[in-house]
This record gives sequence, structure tokens and C-alpha cells, in this order.
Amino acid sequence: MATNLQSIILNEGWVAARASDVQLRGQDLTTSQFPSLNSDLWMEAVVPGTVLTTLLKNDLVPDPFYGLNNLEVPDIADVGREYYTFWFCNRFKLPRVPQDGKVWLNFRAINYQAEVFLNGFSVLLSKGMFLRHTIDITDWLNVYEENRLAVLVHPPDHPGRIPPEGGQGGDHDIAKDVAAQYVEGWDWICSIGDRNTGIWDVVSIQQTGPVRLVDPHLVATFHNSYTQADLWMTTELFNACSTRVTVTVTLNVSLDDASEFCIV
Amino acid sequence: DHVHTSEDIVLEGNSTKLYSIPPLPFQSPALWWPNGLGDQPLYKVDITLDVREYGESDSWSHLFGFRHIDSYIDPSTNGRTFVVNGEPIFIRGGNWIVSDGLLRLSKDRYETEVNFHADMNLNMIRIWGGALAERPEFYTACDKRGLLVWQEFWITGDCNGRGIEPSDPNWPLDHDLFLTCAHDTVKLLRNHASLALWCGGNEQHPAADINEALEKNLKIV
Repeated sequence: MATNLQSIILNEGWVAARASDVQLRGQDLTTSQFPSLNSDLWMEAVVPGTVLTTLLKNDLVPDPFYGLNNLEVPDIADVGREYYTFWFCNRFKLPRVPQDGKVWLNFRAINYQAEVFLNGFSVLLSKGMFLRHTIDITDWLNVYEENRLAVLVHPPDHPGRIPPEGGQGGDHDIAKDVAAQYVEGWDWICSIGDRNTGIWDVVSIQQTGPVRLVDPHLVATFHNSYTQADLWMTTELFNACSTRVTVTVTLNVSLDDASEFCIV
Repeated sequence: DHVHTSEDIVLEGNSTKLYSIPPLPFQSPALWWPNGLGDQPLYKVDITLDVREYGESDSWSHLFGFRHIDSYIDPSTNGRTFVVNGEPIFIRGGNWIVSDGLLRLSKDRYETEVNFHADMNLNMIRIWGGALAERPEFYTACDKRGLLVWQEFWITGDCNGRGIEPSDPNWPLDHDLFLTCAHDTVKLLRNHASLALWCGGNEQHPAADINEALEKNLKIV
């Protein structure tokens, strides 16, 4: 379906640095010079990915999945949460200037908590590894210029410690948080040094008009046999502008195989 | 020659409205079947919003499978029986922890791994509660190959009440956060044909208040 709305997936151009090594605040990082990879602090980052993924990309840790390499990866229990607290920065330009529309910054998952800065504005996101975040950035944008994004990612609050004998989920402390528990080691799984800290799922910039679709829900119900069905669609409609609007909701359904259609 | 319907809605400023389109009747829809029992036809569902005097405002697209999944504990075996489109299914399942400990998750990798499962003639994947709520790309791969998915929430026996030393069955500390994450995860994944069962955890119930809220709210959903 053709659309005039723009969506950008931010999966390239990220740089990262250990937060304790960076003297600048989030406001500074997003209003002054973009971090240079020529400095010793900043490195190319993998987003979506974990801090460990970024460190591996930059040859700062050995590949933990070969031999006994994982033993050489600093464990958060030994080096502290600060060691795996990282800045991730990126920049983007909008392909089209929005007119009376809205622009949203979407994170599909961050582990475990993040502070987000854009062009000097900021928001603190909720904790939790399995939570989407949608931020209205319309009023924060530099419409005709580059936009600078910085995300300070904190590890789980309770990363736990792995006893020498190992054990299922180490000392179990990770279960105090809403996060993956295997990261403290399980069965044949070695512990993960950073406990999967990072922006581990898709980041996107989404442009909409004043009204946004939120979490459409599709359900099929069947009659006495499976030869007749009803398709139900429910969605939240969010009017982000201050005036009353009339919106036309259109639903199209066709078999994915474009040569076949279903008749109502 | 294809299903198309539209309706005008008035929205007040700065407001959210829960809107349901009148149900669309389908005659002889192509049914989605688990791997080995039939095909996995997927319908492309497109929703668009057009705001008067503005134009296109938002759109959404999803591949949807017509299927009905039920499950119950069979008293004669004490095992769970799954019924898809009225047919009892002999489940041949595999357990899934996570693709990659560094969370290098991709559509291609998911497709390859799910295809392995399908080519082994499995028809269910169980997502262990000690790992992730798997990503939509994983579910799309399962939709296309007919793998039913048993998705657990983030509770395990060892970390949530058992283990050595015994852990605390009341963890996580923030129950509201757990439920917020659970609600959001359900909304993220609920439209996938492959999604067969939500399970509170692995080898352990969540804390009583979480368990009760999950049961109650999932039924509402």
C-alpha cells in the first residue's frame, strides 16, 4: 500500500562510550559536536544489540562463544553496573518536513532503563526489559537540520553474582527485576557478562498525521463450522492534536498471495 | 474483489478512543493449519487512517491467519490437548531459549532457525520463561511455517521460589512493572496466528497477585 508517511529505522550510525568515561551530560551530547570516533572514548555501536555486542564488534572483548573466552569477559558482579552503563548516540535528518503532523521516537525494547536525550530535551523511560517506548518528539526536532539523539542505558538493578559452582540463574538476584533470567547462567548456558544490557531491539522514527493507530487487534471468530468466520478489528485511535477531527478508518483484507482475494 | 470497508469517526482533541470496526463476515476463509496438517495461508490486513483536511495520518499492515486454537487438560492423560480448527493436534514440540546470548536477532536468522524446526516436522516451539518474549519477526517466521508457539512470561522455578539457595516466590520486586511489561508484550504479539498459549512461567507459578491479574486480564484480552 502506497503511503506518504515516513518511517526511519535507526540501525546504523550509532556510536557508544562507557558513561563513566564521558564528562558531557546528555544535553551537551545532543547540542554540541557529535561524538567523534577519532577519540579513544567512542566506538561504533551495534543497535539493536547489547553492550557486549558493541564491545565485541570493537575487539574489546574476545568472542564469548568460543573456547573459554567467556571467562575473560568482565562480569558485572565483579566490575559493577557502571562498567556496563553506556551512552549510545546517533543523528538523523527527517526526509520530509512534517506539516501539522507528529513525529515519534520508538524503542521496541531496552534493557534495563534508559534516559533519552534529543536536541537537549530529555525523558526518563520506565524500567523493564520487555517494554515498548513511544516518545512524541515533534516539538523537540530541528526540522531543517540534523537531530542528535543520545541514550544512556543502565543495566538491570540486580545483576546478581555467579557462585563458583554456577547454578541455575546464579544467585537468582536477576529475578528481582523484570528481565531475562538466563543471563546469570543456566544448565549449559554460561553467564552473560553485561546481563544483556543495551538497546536490544529496533529503534525507529515514525511520522504520522494528528491521529495515530495504537495496537490494532485482530480476532477471527467462527460460526458453527469453519466455513464461515467474522474478522474483528479493534484499535486505539489517539488524536494527538488539540482540535476535534474526523478520521476515516479503512480496512483492506486480501490473501497474501496477490492473485487471490476473498469476497465478503 | 477484495475486502474493503471504511467508517468515519469523530475524535475530540487530545483524546484516545477504543474503536471497533463492525465484524467482517468471510465465507470459506482459507484456514491456517499447524505444520504438517495443512497450509498456512496468510491474509494481508491493511488499516489506514485519513484525517479530513489533512490526509493520510497513519497506517498499519499485518499478515493474519484465520484459525481457532483451544486447549484443555485431558483428565485421562493429565496432559494438555491442543485443538486447532476443531481438530485435535498431536504436538511435537521443541524448547527454545534464545537465538543468541548477545541478542543478535534478525529476521533471516529467525527464519533459518524456525525453518529447521519445521523441517524436523515439529509443530510447536515452547519459549522458556527464563529468556525472552520473542520478537515479532520470530512469530512471523512461525506464522509462515505453521509452528505453534507456547510463550511463557519471565518466571522460573529456580529464580522464583525454588533453587539452591531457595529464591523468593514473590519476585520480581515490582509487580506492577511485571504486569505492565506483560500487557505490552501481549499487545505486541497477539495478532500472530502461531501464538497458541500464554503461560505464567516455567516450573513455577508467578506470585499469586501477578498470576491472578494475568489470568483475569488475558481472558479480557
